[in-house]
Amino acid sequence: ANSEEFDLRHLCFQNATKRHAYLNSFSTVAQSAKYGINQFSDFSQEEFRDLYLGASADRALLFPGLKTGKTEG
Amino acid sequence: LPAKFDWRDKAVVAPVQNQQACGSCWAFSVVGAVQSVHAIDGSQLVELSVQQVVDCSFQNEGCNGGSPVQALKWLKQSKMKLVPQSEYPYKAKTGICHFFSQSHGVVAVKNFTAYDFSGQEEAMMGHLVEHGPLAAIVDAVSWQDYLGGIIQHHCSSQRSNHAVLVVGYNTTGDIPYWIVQNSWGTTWGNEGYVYIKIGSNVCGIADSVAAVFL
Repeated sequence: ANSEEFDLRHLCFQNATKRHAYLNSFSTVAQSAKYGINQFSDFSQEEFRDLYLGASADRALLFPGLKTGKTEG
Repeated sequence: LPAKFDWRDKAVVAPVQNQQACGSCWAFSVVGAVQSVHAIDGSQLVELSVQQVVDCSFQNEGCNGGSPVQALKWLKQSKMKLVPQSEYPYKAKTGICHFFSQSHGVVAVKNFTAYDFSGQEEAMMGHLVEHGPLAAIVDAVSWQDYLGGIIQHHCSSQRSNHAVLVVGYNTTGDIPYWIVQNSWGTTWGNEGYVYIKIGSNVCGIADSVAAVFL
């Protein structure tokens, strides 16, 4: 308590609760996703991205089953 | 296609793992797919070494991130056999690649496919049923706050930043959804799983989807 780290985590937590209210406002039916406090709530969004989101993407080929509806010739 | 399908029902999906504070999701998704396909092919389900892929897949950047497709390219080209997790345990840190004799390894990747299924999620369902769990990439920024339920909003396609393992789907309810294994432990989401609406490429789940062949 009263440390700089505590203040930072407290701020992250407060920001998280604001995010939850916004995210949950779209949840209109029972099966909809719910957002709230979990083990990541005292991370800033930047920290979360840096620590837990580590994938980069290669462009993949479109699956050949696609029917475009166009015909040639 | 069946209205619902879940590879966990066939006991070929290993328990949810925890990558901890290491950007190794790309390795978890690839190893998850490999170990499931190995079990589907008739072998016992063995948890394989994620740390081996983190340390040795040199085109990727270990805990600083990587691409499932790059990891699969490396596994195919090097013909390196993955060893059991018990022999090369996960440390949540990038380390020096440990080499084992080929006789020590369990399985090597013969080939893989990587497709963009956007607009064709029904074909992706067929791919899952035919080939086993699929390694996919997603936009998971909003997953920081996820508790459970079916994700329909708050994430985009073409902005992927996380890798996961798609293990099943369910189209019997009002909202059809993918069943996706994450690697943030069992206390996150639905006991470590996340459900994503099928049909509009929510979170970019269909953007880059890989199947492995052993």
